[in-house]
Parts: sequence; C-alpha cells; structure tokens
Amino acid sequence: EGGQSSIFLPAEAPTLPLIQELLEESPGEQSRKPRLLGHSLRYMLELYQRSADSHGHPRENRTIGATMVRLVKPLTNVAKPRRGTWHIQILGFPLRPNRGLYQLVRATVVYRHHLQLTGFNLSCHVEPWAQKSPTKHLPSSEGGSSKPSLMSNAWKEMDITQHVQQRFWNNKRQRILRLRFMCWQQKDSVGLELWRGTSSLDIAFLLLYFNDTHKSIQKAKLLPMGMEEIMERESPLLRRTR
Amino acid sequence: QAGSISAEATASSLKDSEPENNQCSLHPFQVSFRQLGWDHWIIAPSFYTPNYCKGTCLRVLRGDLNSPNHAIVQNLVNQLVDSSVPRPSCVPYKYVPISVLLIEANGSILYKEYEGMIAESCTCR
Repeated sequence: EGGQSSIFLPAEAPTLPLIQELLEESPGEQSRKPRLLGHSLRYMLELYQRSADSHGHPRENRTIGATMVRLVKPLTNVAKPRRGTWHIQILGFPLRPNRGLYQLVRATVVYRHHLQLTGFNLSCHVEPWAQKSPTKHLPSSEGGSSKPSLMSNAWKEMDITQHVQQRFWNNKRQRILRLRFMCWQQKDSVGLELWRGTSSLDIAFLLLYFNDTHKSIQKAKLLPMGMEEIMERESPLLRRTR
Repeated sequence: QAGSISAEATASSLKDSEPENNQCSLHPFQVSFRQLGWDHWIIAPSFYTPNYCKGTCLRVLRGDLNSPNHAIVQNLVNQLVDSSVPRPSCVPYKYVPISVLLIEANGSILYKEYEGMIAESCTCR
C-alpha cells in the first residue's frame, strides 16, 4: 500500500505453513474483521486469552488440549414446521475435507439452551440429524450437555466427537454436518415468523479441536512445488506484492 | 601437521577480533501484523516479536553458540583451503511458537499454535 514493500517470497524458498495457509484461507482485503462482537467471536477471544499471553506466547498451563481450534458457524438454517410446542431448525455446518494433516481430537456444539423471543422463554437443545432417518418422536431430555466454561448459563455444550469422527472425518470431500436445533415453548404464542427470524449465527456454533499430525509437521520441511502453484494461482497477496 | 594447522589458525584468530556487540547475537524486534499486511485476517495478537540474529561469526566460535562441527570445519576451509567457501553465518538456533487467532474466508474463526515463529537463540552455521 502506497509503495510500502510487502512480503517478498523468492521462488526457490520453501513455503512456510503459515504463509501457505494464509494464502489459501485469507478472506481478502475487502473483507474486514467483524466490528460487532458476536457470541462466537467473544468465545474465541476468551479462549485465546486463556491460552496465550498478550505477546502470543502459548501459556504453559493452558488446558485447551489441542494445537488448533476451529469455530464453525452454521452455513444453512432451515426452519421446520412446528410440531406442537416444539420449534425446529436444521443447522448445516460445513466440514472441510480431511487431508490427513490434522487429527480431530474433539468436536462439540455450543448452543443456546435458553432462548428469549419477545419476552417468551424457550428451552432448547441440539441433536444430530440425518435426512434419511427422520425421527417420529421428540426427545424429552437433554442428556449429554454441560455448561461451556466460557459462556453464560444460557448456553450449553454437547460433545459430538464420535458422531463427527464416524460419519465425516474420514471423508475426503467437503460435507455438511446437520444438527437439529429444537426449542420447546411453554405458551403457544410464538409465531413461525418470529422463529424464522432467529439468526442461526446467534444460537449455535461448532468447535473442532485438532492436533498436528506427523504430515503437517513434515510439510514445513518440504520444498513445495507449493511456491510454483502459488505463483500460477495469482493469489491476491502476491499480486499486491508485485 | 595438526600442530602447524593449529598454530596458523590461532595466529589468524588473534587478528580476527570483533567488538562483542558486533558478534553473532539475538536482537529483539517487534512487528505488527498490520505492517505485514495481515491485519485483515489476524485478530490476535496485534504485535509479535520474531527477533532476528545478526553479527559476525568469529573464526574461533564461542561455545555458547551451539555451532555444529561442520561450522568449525567450514571456518578452517575458508581460512586455510579455499576462501571462496563462505564462513558460517549467524542464524537462529532455537525457535518458539506463537498462538494466533484468525478469521477465515468462510467466516470460521481459528485458534492455532504455529511452530517456529520466534527466534529464541542464535548460532553460527
């Protein structure tokens, strides 16, 4: 910008994992960090502050249990017809294909346990959803959920590690993890329009915990063809560098 | 032969004096991700201190530099055999990681520990 020199990546230099990932995942210059702190960003900032100091050094007593945590927001949100006093949304979370670089150690969904819509209180929970096997019964309990440590009492966290590992993790293609978000109202007053207006971004998010595999550590020592690929792809970062 | 080589090397090293603050050492250096042009996807930290290594590698390498035997040999080769073979360079020896909070293109938020981000000590090699 304004003639200031940026990063120079000589063609023969090995691509650092950080730079390669950022070139692949960068949201682009026109995108900006969110100005409003939603629940998801607040959660990750709290997680970061607990795990690293202000200089970015990982804390020795961190309890995160993983070298990487990805918070995934729902990509799709389909409101289902109301069943009695139950309101249901199907949330779709995109899962990246597993390239063997990282080992999934834990997967949880953090969701709004108590939801308020214009003064009416709803009690909610989440369960995995499969299109081909619709359940005819509605669950009566919320077994398996606990209060997430970084959120208020209105939120709960449910472990779905086994579900994700068995159904999605070994799949090479990108998949959508669908979860059913179900809320029960005491009074029959909440209309469908109000329910549909509930933003899926505010009611649930997925947390995926990963550790590096031998492949991901080894990747740092490889001489990519990475560099040639990046030059050919004409990434925005390199275009700006030129 | 070993005695004569040792004498030559010692004689040369006595001429090879460098003020201590010019010798190979670790220098602190802080950058912001804004300066690197990465501030639109890195949420935290705002700054980080990668440090760098700079200075002269003497012909007689200090023990605290943790130089491999190859560096000692390369010094001797440069001095006694072929001056076109370069002397060892002052480069990082140990690194430590940092934790970064990123926002990805699809809106996901990522906490990640990246190895090899901060130089903690230097060596001549």
